Amino acid sequence: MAGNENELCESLIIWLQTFNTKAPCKTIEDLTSGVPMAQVLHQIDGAYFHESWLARIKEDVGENRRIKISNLKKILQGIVDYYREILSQHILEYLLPDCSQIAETADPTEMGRLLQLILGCAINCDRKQEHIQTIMTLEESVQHMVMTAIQELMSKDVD
Amino acid sequence: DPNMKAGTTSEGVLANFFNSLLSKKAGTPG
Repeated sequence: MAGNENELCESLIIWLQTFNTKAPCKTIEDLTSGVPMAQVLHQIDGAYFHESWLARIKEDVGENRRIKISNLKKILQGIVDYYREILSQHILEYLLPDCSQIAETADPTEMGRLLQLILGCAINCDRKQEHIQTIMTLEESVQHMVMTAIQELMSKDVD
Repeated sequence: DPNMKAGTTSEGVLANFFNSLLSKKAGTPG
């Protein structure tokens, strides 16, 4: 199972790289600051994840775990609000990733959960067509993992 | 969804899955 979760996380990182964020987005460690994810959300829906929302995410994080956790919590809250306000979906509590574990250990299972929620924003937003078409250009094995992630998300929808 | 069952090859399954997502209305959950 852990192998699958690693693979899922790696595939979602490959998908994330299609957004060409300013912040590096090559490894799971790059993502622990939250900065690339925030930039991706801004690209997914710039009206909701607007400039002033983005400005609340601190960029000079370095190895400061406290700032990393603070960034990740802001991002997670933004995602939860986006699902509720824009997508009319409620994310079950137990599906929410543990931000501390992401910041402290770069845990691929928790990171995978966070990236999966971002994927959900992309494939349900107004510009979903563009995002889905980009996914369809990825390598087949990556597409499979992305499909699995989407199916898992759909199976856990509550309303 | 009949589209989901139509593709038997790996490529076909993927194409059917993503095309069925594309055909859903924008902003529609799931």
